[in-house]
Formats: sequence, structure tokens, C-alpha cells
Amino acid sequence: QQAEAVVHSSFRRLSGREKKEMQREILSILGLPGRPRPHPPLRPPSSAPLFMLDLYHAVSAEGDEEGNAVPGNGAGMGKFGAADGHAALPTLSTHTPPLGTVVSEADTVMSFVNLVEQERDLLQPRPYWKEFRFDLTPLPQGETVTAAEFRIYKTLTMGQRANRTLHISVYEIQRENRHREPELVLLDMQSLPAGQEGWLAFDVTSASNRWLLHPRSNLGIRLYVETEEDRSLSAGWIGLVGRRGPRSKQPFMVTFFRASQAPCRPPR
Amino acid sequence: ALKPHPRKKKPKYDLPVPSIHGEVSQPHANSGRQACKKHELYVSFSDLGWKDWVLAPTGYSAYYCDGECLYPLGSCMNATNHALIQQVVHLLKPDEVPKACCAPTKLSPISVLFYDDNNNVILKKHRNMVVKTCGC
Repeated sequence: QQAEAVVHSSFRRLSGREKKEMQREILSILGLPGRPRPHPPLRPPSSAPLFMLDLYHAVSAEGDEEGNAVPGNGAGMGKFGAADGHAALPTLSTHTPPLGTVVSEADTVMSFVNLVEQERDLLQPRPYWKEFRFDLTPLPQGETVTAAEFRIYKTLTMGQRANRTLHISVYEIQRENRHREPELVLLDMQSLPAGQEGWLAFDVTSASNRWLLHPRSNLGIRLYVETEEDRSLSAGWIGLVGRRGPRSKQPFMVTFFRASQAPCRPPR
Repeated sequence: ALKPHPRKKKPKYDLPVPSIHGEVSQPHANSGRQACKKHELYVSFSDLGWKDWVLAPTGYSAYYCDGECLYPLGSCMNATNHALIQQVVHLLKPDEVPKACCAPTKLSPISVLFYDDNNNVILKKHRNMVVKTCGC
């Protein structure tokens, strides 16, 4: 601890100019923009940061082990090998890509907070649905999308037969029509027992590609829940958490990017 | 490949001439100076006021070499520049000049997790960006 204390205090003993130089060097090495976040919200949602923190530790551990597979349990991983803190429920597609390839090959990973949420629920005619819209930050320079996930948390609810199977489907809203239903494109679908709890991860890669290239086409996604008898159920009624739910379980989107060509190191 | 002629003018950087048995004379060896060693300067991000901007890591460790090299080329250079020049001289005369002890032996990746201005969380990974290990 004494050696660590000496190391930790050494920065404070630098002069003001040296501290500024050190700060500029660190910003350049980490590739951070020049100034801290202008006005952090008081109580931001914490689901995305928790997920990303898991990802950070997995990626850093892999960096230290020089290319070994990203650690974390395989069974509960999301489609794209997210770290175990956010193990997703079993998905329709039996084939889960090798653990973490999308994560370990990504140069940038961005998580987006859910801005707008609308729904048609029990008070309105069926079919019930829930819509989510995200504020996608501009594409990082010279990088392309390799994968994107929409993550939503399902809790246990009373009055559900635990072994009943639910079909949850996610669509991209491609065009809105004033007096008619919007044009939708199916992105992903999952079936799971009603008695299951945990994070659900839906593949929305194709939609996020379009949104990032044409931001105006970002009209969000729409989620439906149906029983095996094709009866529509409300998302909230089966326990899907929305923006008014606990902060650590609110829905979010995460997108993985890869540098299009070998990134040249900025001259320092 | 030519053997340095003993009567020749001493080179500008007073390159120590290997003796007959091939050991290299150490002008500073017994002057009690500290041998070259890797040091760490740790910068805590809370010291910089970045605590609610950068989620991880919590700080940055800058590694540098300091001290007297076993094969000093000249006192006017700092350890890192000295290492680079010695590395070049070693490549030119591998039999006479040993490898520099402070040359970086590997470049490591570094990752950072931070908030952008829209409160989205971004994880950035830079490959081959930092020196954590050297020959010291």
C-alpha cells in the first residue's frame, strides 16, 4: 500500500502546467473529446451503464490475456456474447455465435437510452403493442455497424400460467401512415415460458444500420406479445419493464462497431 | 563491420569500447547511481474532475523508465530516447552494443467507458496504444 500511495500521490506533486500536459496526453490516448459531460442528469437510467461496465471488464480482461476468448458464462449470454451481468433468456435461434466474437472484435460499442415510449394497452382495442425510440448518436468516423441489440427486461407477474408459451416479436417502423397502421418490418422474434424472468435481447442490426446512415428514417421499433392461440397481450401485463420501471431494468439499445480499415494511430 | 581503431578520436557520445574480453566498461557502474527501472505515474480521474464522465477505468497509469542504463550512451538523453538510439546502434552493431533495456517490448490495448453529451454510454477500445512492459 505504501508503494501505491507513493504512486498515487505522485501526480498531485506535478506542477499545474505538467498536470495540464498529462491531462491532454491522457485525453489523446483514450480518444476522449476535450471536456467532461456538460450537465449529467440527476438520476440517469442505470441499466445500460451496468451492461456496458460488464462489457468493459470483459474486454479489458481479454486485452490482458492477449487474445483469449472473452470470459463470462456462455449459457446466459445475449445473442452477441454480452457479459454475464446481463445474461439473456434462451432465444429461438439455437446457434449462438462463438462467445464474444462481436464483442472482442468491436472497436466501439454504444448504448442508447430509450427516449420516447408509446403503447396501446388494455384500455384500447387489440392488438396491443409498445413502441420504443432511441436517440442514435452520429456514427463514429470510419466505423461500420457489426451488430445491434434491443434489450428489455421481463419480470414475473401474477395471474400467468408459468408454463404458457409467449411469442414476443419486434418490428422496425419503416413508414407511418396517418389513418392506417404503419408499415412494419419484422426484425426478430422470441418464444419463452411466461414464468421466465430476465433480460431479453433482440437482434435489430438491420434497422440500426439504416438509422445510422439515414437518421431521419429512425421511427423506432414496435413490440408485440401473443399467446400460442395468437391472442394479443399487453407488454406490461406479461412483465416487460418500460421507461417508468426500475432504473436498473429500463430498456436500451446497444450497437457494436468495427473500424472499416486499420485505424492509423493519431500522431502524438 | 570494421573493428573500431583504438587511436581513433573518441565518438561524440563517448561510446564505451568493449575490452579484449568483450565486457563493456561501465563508466557509471560504481558511481552509486540507481540502475534504470520502470516507474509508474498514476493519474486518478477523480483528481481531474472526470468522475461522472468516465465510468471506467478509474485512472490512468503512465509508465516510464528512469535511472542509469547499464549501457549509457550519454547523460544528455532521457531514458526513452536513449533506449531508442541504443536499439538502432544495437541493430547496426549487434556484437558490440547490447539491446537497450528500456525499449518497449509490447504495445497493449486500452479501453475506456464514458458518457457522451446525450447521456449515451460509449465503450471505446484502442488496440496497440499503450506501453506497459519494457526490457528493464
